[in-house]
Amino acid sequence: WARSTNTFNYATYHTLEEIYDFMDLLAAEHPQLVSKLQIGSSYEGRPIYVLKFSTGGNNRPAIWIDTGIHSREWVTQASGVWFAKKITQDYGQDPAFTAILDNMDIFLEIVTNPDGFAFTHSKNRMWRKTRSLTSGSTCIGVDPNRNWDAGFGKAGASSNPCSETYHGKFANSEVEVKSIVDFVKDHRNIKAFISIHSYSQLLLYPFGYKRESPADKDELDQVAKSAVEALTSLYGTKFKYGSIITTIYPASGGTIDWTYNQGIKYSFTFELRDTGRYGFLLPASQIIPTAQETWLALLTIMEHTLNHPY
Amino acid sequence: KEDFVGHQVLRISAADEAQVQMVKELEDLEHLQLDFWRGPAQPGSPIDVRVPFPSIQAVKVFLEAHGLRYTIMIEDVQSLLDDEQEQMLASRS
Repeated sequence: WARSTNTFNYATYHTLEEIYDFMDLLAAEHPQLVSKLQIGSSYEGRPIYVLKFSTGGNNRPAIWIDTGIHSREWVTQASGVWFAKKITQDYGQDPAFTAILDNMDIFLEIVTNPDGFAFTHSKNRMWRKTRSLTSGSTCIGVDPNRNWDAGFGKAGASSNPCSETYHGKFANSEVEVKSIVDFVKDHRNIKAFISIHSYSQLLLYPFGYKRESPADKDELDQVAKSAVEALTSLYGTKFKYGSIITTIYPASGGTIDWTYNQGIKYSFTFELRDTGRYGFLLPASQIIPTAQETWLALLTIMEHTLNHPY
Repeated sequence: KEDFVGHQVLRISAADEAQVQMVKELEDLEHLQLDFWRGPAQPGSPIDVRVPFPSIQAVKVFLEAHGLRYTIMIEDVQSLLDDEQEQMLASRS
């Protein structure tokens, strides 16, 4: 076990317990900057934690970042761990980032689907969904990225509990989703919401459940373009960007469609690296490069959010 | 732990809308137990699907019969998972 976040190995994949221990270490090392909040408990009773990075103030405008809502996308949880450390390293060192954290809070949920993630380590590496039971079916789990109250149950989600894109019995049926919904509604001052998946190298903005463009389409498109340019500048990794429905396919009940409809203008979702064509089995040697390049895109979005208050 | 020995991940290229529809039909065949890592979207976008060993023959026959081009993206999923586990264990020790 790492005894400090300086000796933690960021270039390997970790279990849920190791990641939760990392959070405790980070909070203990930076008590003035980092705190650990529990926003709920998973279906199987595991705590759902969010790291809060704050330099003070009361209910400051905030940026939300989550990783790992699809449990098998291991590079996302691993990147989340790296982001957490990066935040503590760059605050006070990088002027642009320091300005962000001097004015805004950052909430980082590293393991958004803890039951699924634990299951990928113990039983089935390919598990994507939650682990909730559906009455009347022998199949387990709901796709938590089809369970939000935004076009719930429309095209691009399945009503079949055995499907990988099963939307659940009703919107927010999954406690892992409902916990975030409650947190966002209670906070009322989240200005950017970034949900991180892998793979296929995309940066997407709303909508997934309808063809209509969001009111802020031009601005979101420009921010996405800048973020992708920043990401590509590091290692040349190619990303496409655009709305979910035009760039991939219809997907209803998705995270950022709900957040955008809640008034969070800067709502984006990433699909991280597939370089080398390993899909969800991205070698651990690519964790740090993936996180590094993604951080540049995140910085672009966070800076834009700081400089364009609404 | 679930065993993925012999599972392959195929990357399918659908040249036009009709071929995309063809892959969607394949997606609906539940008995094949296919796991779409990257689902059918638009012509030209790659489609990645994990195929369990018992379904490999049937899927390849389907693809070839409908003129759908594919490559093997991952030859054996379990061997990659074994590498991943080894790497995790090595980093701990």
